[in-house]
Amino acid sequence: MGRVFAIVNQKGGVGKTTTAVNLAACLAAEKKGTLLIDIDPQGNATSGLGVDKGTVEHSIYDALLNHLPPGNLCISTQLPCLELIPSNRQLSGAEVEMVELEQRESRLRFALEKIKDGYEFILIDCPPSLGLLTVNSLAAADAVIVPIQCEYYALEGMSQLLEVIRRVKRNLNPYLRVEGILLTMADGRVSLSGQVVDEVKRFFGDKVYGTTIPRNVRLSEAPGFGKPIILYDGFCAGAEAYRQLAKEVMNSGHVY
Amino acid sequence: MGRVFAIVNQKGGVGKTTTAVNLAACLAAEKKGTLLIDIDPQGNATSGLGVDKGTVEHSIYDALLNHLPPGNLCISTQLPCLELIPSNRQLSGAEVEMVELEQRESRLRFALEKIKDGYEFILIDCPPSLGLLTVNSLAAADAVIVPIQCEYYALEGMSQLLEVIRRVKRNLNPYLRVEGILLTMADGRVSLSGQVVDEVKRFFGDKVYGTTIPRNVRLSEAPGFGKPIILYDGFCAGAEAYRQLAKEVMNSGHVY
Ligand SMILES: Nc1ncnc2c1ncn2[C@@H]1O[C@H](COP(=O)(O)OP(=O)(O)OP(=O)(O)O)[C@@H](O)[C@H]1O
Ligand SMILES: Nc1ncnc2c1ncn2[C@@H]1O[C@H](COP(=O)(O)OP(=O)(O)OP(=O)(O)O)[C@@H](O)[C@H]1O
Ligand SMILES: [Mg+2]
Ligand SMILES: [Mg+2]
Repeated sequence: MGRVFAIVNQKGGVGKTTTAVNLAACLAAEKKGTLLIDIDPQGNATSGLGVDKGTVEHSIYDALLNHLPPGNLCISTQLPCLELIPSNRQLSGAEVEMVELEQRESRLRFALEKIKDGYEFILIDCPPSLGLLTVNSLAAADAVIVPIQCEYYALEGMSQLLEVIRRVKRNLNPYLRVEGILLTMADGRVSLSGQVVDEVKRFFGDKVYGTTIPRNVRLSEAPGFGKPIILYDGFCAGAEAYRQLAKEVMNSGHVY
Repeated sequence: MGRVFAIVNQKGGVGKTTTAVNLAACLAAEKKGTLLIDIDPQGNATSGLGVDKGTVEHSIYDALLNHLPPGNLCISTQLPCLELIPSNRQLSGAEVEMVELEQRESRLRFALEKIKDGYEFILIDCPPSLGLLTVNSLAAADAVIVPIQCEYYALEGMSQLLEVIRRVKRNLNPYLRVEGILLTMADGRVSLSGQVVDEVKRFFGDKVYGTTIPRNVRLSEAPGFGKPIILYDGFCAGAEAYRQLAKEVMNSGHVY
């Protein structure tokens, strides 16, 4: 039974896509059947895996609005155990188009029921907002992974995010829980970074992953080559950190 | 007649709020009557100016949905010539609530007609999306300032953003134009940064501001103290760059 993780934070630029792409790649490298779903209209996870959004005919939009079975939407990637359901331009209209529909918040959940058993992990890369695409992801997920950048503004949105998670858990998905808080772009030379880390650990306790992702320029170079970090530079600090995170996620072994 | 600038980019974390807060502060320091509007439900511009979102009774939400005159929503800040219309929690429901309303895309435009003459500059800090709040800002604006982070993913969304600007110009606001492209978080030590800068200059030509904002940790520390950079550390590279930008904006003198 596949474990579905939504990678969520309405604050922009905190490392959601970088985490989705690289955690998925590291899980696949450990021979775990993994599916990455790009539900962000920007489509960064799609291009981060080297897929040209412009040539993508079908995307997750078709599962949400055109009743296409999600199994038909999965495409292969450079890694054998990793598949992708891409994003494309159509997705930018999805939120407005879905407002009037029946069960508008649970459409992704119903779609994933059909394919959940085919993978060990399903990761969903969310846009920087708490709109219908993110709510659909929370309704479909078993658990949430929350990347938090080690900066002041990134702390601000936490209570709003937890409120939305609580609301989804109450109304749409009673099993939803917070799998882990991931500290990203941590910079040992910057005192602010350390202060934010302390604050996050105080607020979230043992929900914070032992792995912290350091600021590492190789992580921001890799998308330009359409490669996850383990294929772009497998020996850098960024690749090591995401391998470490994949181990933590694999070992967290909640019973589903 | 106040010039209205929307600060827009659907890519998250590229420096929209940092630019809105610090450009507004530098314009005010030059004795230009300036209003900053925070239309992002995250409310980072509000707290970046030291205002507690939790105690804010009325926000821009009230001008969009409750017909409150925007003049009643302006609050003073630490700088004499700078006022703020804050954001608060209510704003996170605004996009869904506005979908059914008449003239849903032009509500901010109508609201600002009443106060535009009271300021020399009005800046609108937008959320990281192209939804109704951003479209309202584009419909209300004379021009758009687009911060672009010097990283690969930040380049990807440019064509989508330009498409939305064209659409708003065609259907809602024929005077809308791109005032300038601002390169942010430029890091001279990183080769990727230089490549992105070249690419942006090739794509946008003379629309790119001469001023580039360097990556400068003081800019990310200042919000923790609720201060714009010129009040937190007026001599750092970040403060100097935003003063420079303010001069460019003041001198661009388009006829409105
Ligand atoms: N640990 C890191 N070290 C250095 N750069 C990083 C790191 N993680 C992410 N980046 C870079 O920072 C930028 C923001 O990261 P990313 O796009 O993954 O964030 P996001 O939360 O998905 O953004 P959005 O909110 O727009 O979806 C990107 O340019 C990315 O390459
Ligand atoms: N020039 C800079 N140097 C260093 N840090 C910066 C710089 N500009 C912004 N930052 C920091 O980077 C992070 C992202 O910036 P900011 O929040 O202004 O972006 P944004 O585009 O408004 O994000 P969002 O998409 O969430 O609204 C913040 O923590 C901010 O303090
Ligand atoms: Mg992303
Ligand atoms: Mg912002």
